[in-house]
Amino acid sequence: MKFIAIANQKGGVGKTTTAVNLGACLAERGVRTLILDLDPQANSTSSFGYTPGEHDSVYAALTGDADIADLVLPTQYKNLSIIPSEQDLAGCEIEMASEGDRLIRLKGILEDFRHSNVADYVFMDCPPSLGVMMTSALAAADELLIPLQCEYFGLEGVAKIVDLHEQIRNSGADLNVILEGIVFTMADSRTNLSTSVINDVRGVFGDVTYQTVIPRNISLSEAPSFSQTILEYAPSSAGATAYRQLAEEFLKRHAAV
Amino acid sequence: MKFIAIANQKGGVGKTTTAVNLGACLAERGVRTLILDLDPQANSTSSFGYTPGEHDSVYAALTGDADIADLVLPTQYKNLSIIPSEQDLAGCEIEMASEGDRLIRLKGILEDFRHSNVADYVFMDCPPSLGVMMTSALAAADELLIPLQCEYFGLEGVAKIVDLHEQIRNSGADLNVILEGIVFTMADSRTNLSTSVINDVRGVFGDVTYQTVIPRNISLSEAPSFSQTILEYAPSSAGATAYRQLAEEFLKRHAAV
Ligand SMILES: Nc1ncnc2c1ncn2[C@@H]1O[C@H](COP(=O)(O)OP(=O)(O)OP(=O)(O)O)[C@@H](O)[C@H]1O
Ligand SMILES: Nc1ncnc2c1ncn2[C@@H]1O[C@H](COP(=O)(O)OP(=O)(O)OP(=O)(O)O)[C@@H](O)[C@H]1O
Ligand SMILES: [Mg+2]
Ligand SMILES: [Mg+2]
Repeated sequence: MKFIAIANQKGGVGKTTTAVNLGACLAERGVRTLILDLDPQANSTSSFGYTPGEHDSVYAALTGDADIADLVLPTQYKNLSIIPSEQDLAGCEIEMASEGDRLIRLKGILEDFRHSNVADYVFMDCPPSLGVMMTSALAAADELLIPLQCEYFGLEGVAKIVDLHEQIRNSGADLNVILEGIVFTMADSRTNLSTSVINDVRGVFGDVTYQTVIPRNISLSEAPSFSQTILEYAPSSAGATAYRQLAEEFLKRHAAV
Repeated sequence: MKFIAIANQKGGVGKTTTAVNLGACLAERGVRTLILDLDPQANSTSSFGYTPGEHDSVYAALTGDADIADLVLPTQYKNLSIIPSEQDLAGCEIEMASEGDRLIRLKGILEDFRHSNVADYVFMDCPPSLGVMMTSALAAADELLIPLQCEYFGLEGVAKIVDLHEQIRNSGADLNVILEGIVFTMADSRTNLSTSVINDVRGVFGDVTYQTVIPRNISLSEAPSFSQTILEYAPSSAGATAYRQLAEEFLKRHAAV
């Protein structure tokens, strides 16, 4: 079971869209995938038709009120499950802020979970911030996957999440999260902006960047309003094709290990 | 001097783009506008060519190391100035989290500033979160302006910011921030999604929603990479026209008071 944080403090870059649709494309290929929604906005949760707050979130495990394995919910897709989020998660930031072990509390809970073998990959959908929840997700993760919107502010933000990743690795607490990949999202091939962002980032990060580039595709933003992934909503769209390709590339990178 | 929080916890909905370009359009009409960057990402700061961290942010005023009036920097535009942000602001979330007066510390600092008459309007560009910085911006503000991306997750998120606004008003600490407006951003008139989001929100919020709708326009995302506002980068683009219209409507709403 591998824990993968899908994180970027820049807002609206495609974290949730990538967690949900990469998850669906892996599940379609028989790879058991679990989405752990760590964002109080609960967009991953509502993408599968669940109402945030109706079921316990990881907050219940963090406070010791529940065992994390009991929080797993099915989705309408075989091989794809979710641990939902709720508004109370926003309280974590304040509650955990003053605790000494805040960085490794989530890691501790996930370690027990690791041996339950409920899934092959766990995608942690992170909130857009450098706060406690995002930092503890990085500390708990085996890998970090950064969705990067092909726009100027997206480019500016990538240094910050990479710095944070370095800080976590060097914090001395035996945290070994590796920067597994950078995925370009919402690329608009007609504009120079996207192309120059992709070239700039490839120049710095080389093979860490995925070859697959996710194009801007309206079907991706329409699908959640029907509680569907792109595979069900628009299976032959450019968005579905791109996320299937991404899943293929993701598996190649992980098969080699 | 009116303090206006530009806030929405949903990421990437156009908070910074609205602060910068509505600010520029008001400045063009001779209205003195100040942008207070409260987001550690410092996207408003870099939109004017400043390097985050080179100048003190409001953090220095919050810690008592500087007077807020001394933090104001000019931009290349007459009537438009900025108080920049820096990475340290991210520390505020943790540092202030455990303090009893965290909600009104920023308000206290801004009250002294109010009488300096440095600007007619102060736009507070908020980070994408429901944390301490965003909440204290709402507590300090006279008005709340919500940019709302015309997409499903944008629609889902509007209830949360409106709830938070209600909580602040009812917190009993004599906080009177009013919900001044909702501005639709990144609208794509070719799709049903945008139209249905606009109709849904207008149905609930009526006249609070601005008539002006900001279209998705690539020039708006290209301008910041040249440290320009839309008025300098692409003055006859659909983006520039829309933000000029928004400034006109904004002034009409405020002239009436
Ligand atoms: N490739 C794409 N093409 C078109 N729209 C997209 C694409 N990817 C995501 N979107 C849309 O863009 C918006 C932002 O994406 P999403 O919510 O997944 O980003 P996020 O990083 O999870 O945001 P947040 O920072 O708020 O958590 C959503 O409305 C989503 O539907
Ligand atoms: N109307 C528009 N048309 C096209 N692109 C836009 C528009 N408004 C904003 N953008 C682009 O979309 C991205 C998100 O906008 P912006 O950064 O202003 O949102 P934000 O709400 O401030 O994000 P954050 O939550 O990270 O602070 C940016 O790359 C910006 O350039
Ligand atoms: Mg998200
Ligand atoms: Mg912003």
